[in-house]
Amino acid sequence: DSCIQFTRHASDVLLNLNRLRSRDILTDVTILVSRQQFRAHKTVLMACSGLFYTIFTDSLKCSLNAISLDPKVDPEGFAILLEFMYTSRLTLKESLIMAIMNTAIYLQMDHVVDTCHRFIKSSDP
Amino acid sequence: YEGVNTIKEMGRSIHEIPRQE
Repeated sequence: DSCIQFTRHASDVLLNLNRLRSRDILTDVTILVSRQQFRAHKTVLMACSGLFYTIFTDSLKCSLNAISLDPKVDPEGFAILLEFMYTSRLTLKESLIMAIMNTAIYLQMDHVVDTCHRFIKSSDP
Repeated sequence: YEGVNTIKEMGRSIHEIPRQE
């Protein structure tokens, strides 16, 4: 018996999910951040964020098709974290690192928070 | 992502969804 592992399968699946997002195929929720709107797949959001996992496993909230985030959330920070969820790449612009980290805290993305902490400490002169 | 300094993070990136609640 043999087993063939396609080592790039996970990244290929994620790329296709991101293609579906950009074509708005089977997206099932709109995330409202201040005045900006982001379409996404609930399952991807739940897989990446503790906050969305809690929201969409709540039987009263899982059928919602629009979620407004706290007004303190920075739309640019959220956009970068949503891109990370669908690409595994976290873009860290100097001017946005705190917004990204605070948004990751809000979204309960602890591993991203830890990584941002380490990045900030390592880049402190 | 050309021209951007890319740092490879080998650690866990996201939470793990429990097998059951």
